[in-house]
Amino acid sequence: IASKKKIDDQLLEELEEIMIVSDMGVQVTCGLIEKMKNKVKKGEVDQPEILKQYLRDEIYNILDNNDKNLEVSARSPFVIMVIGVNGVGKTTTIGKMAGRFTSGGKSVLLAAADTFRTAAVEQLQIWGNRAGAEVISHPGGSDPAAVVFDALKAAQSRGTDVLIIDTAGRIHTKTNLMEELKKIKRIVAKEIVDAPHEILLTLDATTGQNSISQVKLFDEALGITGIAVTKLDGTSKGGVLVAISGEMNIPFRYIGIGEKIEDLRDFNAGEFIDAIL
Amino acid sequence: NLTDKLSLIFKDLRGYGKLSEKNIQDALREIRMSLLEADVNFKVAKNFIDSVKSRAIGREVLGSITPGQQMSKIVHEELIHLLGEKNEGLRLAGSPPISFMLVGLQGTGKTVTSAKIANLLKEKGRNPYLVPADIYRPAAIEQLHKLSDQLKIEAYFPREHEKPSEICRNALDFAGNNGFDTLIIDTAGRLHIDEALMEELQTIKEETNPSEILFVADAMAGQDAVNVAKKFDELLGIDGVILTKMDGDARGGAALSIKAVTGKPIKFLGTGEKLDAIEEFHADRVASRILG
Ligand SMILES: Nc1nc2c(ncn2[C@@H]2O[C@H](COP(=O)(O)OP(=O)(O)OP(=O)(O)O)[C@@H](O)[C@H]2O)c(=O)[nH]1
Ligand SMILES: Nc1nc2c(ncn2[C@@H]2O[C@H](COP(=O)(O)OP(=O)(O)OP(=O)(O)O)[C@@H](O)[C@H]2O)c(=O)[nH]1
Ligand SMILES: [Mg+2]
Ligand SMILES: [Mg+2]
Repeated sequence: IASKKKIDDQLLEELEEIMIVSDMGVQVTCGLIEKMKNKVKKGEVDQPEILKQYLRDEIYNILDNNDKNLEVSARSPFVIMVIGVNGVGKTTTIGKMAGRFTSGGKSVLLAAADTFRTAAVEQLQIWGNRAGAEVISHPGGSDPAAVVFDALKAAQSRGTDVLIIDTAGRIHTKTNLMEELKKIKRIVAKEIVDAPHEILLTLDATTGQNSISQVKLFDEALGITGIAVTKLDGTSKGGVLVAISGEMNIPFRYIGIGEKIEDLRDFNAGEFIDAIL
Repeated sequence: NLTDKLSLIFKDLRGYGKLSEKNIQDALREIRMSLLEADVNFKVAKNFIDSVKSRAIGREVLGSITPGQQMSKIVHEELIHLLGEKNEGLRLAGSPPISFMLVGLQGTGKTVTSAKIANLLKEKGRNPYLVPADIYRPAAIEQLHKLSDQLKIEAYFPREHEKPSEICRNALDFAGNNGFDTLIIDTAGRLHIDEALMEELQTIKEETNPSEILFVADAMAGQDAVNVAKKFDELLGIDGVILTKMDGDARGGAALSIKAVTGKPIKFLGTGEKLDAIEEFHADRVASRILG
């Protein structure tokens, strides 16, 4: 784009490809290309660099809407429930968040409410060790709601600042699994007013348009209050967030940029777009 | 769905007409949009449209079906052709112990799929041995051991500080000396752009000379799936592909992208979290799903 001297069809095709390939999706891309074409028609822009800047601004405005980082207000405890489909990085993100909170002087408790997946509890316990957070768990195969109940009681009695609930990955179209999440939410709400204070959906940056379906169905079932996007250290750009942001107001909280405890960043719209364009 | 949209486009075409370049153009645009929405890679979709176009132009509009249905049929056939019409099972030839390596990005389902494959082989009468070569992910080795216990399949116990290539080498020796005929090596998830970790896979390959290296990819993967598959194939060499989480509602266009860019056969589909949730790949079902 930098070497282009004028705005022509080829430039627009190149921009279209960049957007599609970043996973922004056909609808979003077509909409933005149309806007750019209109600007050119109206004579508002004739330089490729300026066109690219307009495009960047358009995308920024779409994303800025949801650029709201998580504020853990003083509660006892502030309850965060982490949900999402299989393998996206929920457990790892919880470990990172716990590390950040403890580094900031907060006390953290983790609830090992993934009682289904093999060695999920052991995995969370290792992260708890790394982060300086204790893990509440039950022996294998027990009811996730029971683990959550115990964790809530423990957090309340200890005056813990933050309780993070790890749940099993699940396909969002499986109603019985979504019911299980609703039950966990009810248990939390029953014990603590206004809780869960954050229902954080974890998305994988390598996922394509299916992220939209995930956001819609998890939101429908539980009401999502925040989104974390992992694996942005790979070559996937996570452009589907633009499509999501265009349709719904759900704050983008964090991005995951690696597998270590420090590999967590607050979402930043500008940085996010710069990685795409 | 796509067939309805195509029928609308061709509704004025009479039964005696030919599918001409003009009346195909709208149809091709519709098909391309549908493929992109299904996560088929941009360039792969473009090439696919070109081959559909050359197959469609000049074709007689058959009297028995509508032009929209005929177009849809051409697309479906071309998709099946590209995905790989016949199913190829695992390459089990060679003097035992033979080994299979499962590789791919983080979280795609390699560990669970390793157990599923081991289970399949056991049911076929082979004597599989699971090798946990992921020393990085918290509780990864434990995860594979618990799965192998559930299946009553033996698994290697890595020693402390044993490197992945050593684990695999030693497991191979142990298997050979103890009557196991098939090693299934579960490797750590890694980025295709992580040079050191890609090199680790090459070392494991050299140590174990696997019968097949199976690339495990997520059915919901987006546009970047081509780049990942291409890199794994270039740096390591892939022999087959397994697409997991097909029980979700992702259209699965990554299947076409990966097949198109590597040319390697998709061998299995992961269809759930249970250890029996694995199926042989069949192109027609995957094709229908991609087309929505
Ligand atoms: N490169 C990279 N890998 C990540 C990131 N976040 C998580 N992972 C890796 O992704 C894999 C899956 O992470 P988990 O935390 O187990 O994912 P999960 O959502 O809890 O998985 P389930 O509980 O099985 O649904 C692990 O190998 C993690 O190390 C990230 O930001 N970047
Ligand atoms: N629904 C569904 N879940 C699956 C399937 N295959 C694997 N999973 C789940 O996906 C998650 C990740 O599986 P793993 O086997 O740990 O993935 P992995 O590739 O070994 O992950 P890393 O070792 O961290 O790279 C787990 O929750 C599995 O149960 C599948 O076909 N369908
Ligand atoms: Mg987990
Ligand atoms: Mg694994």
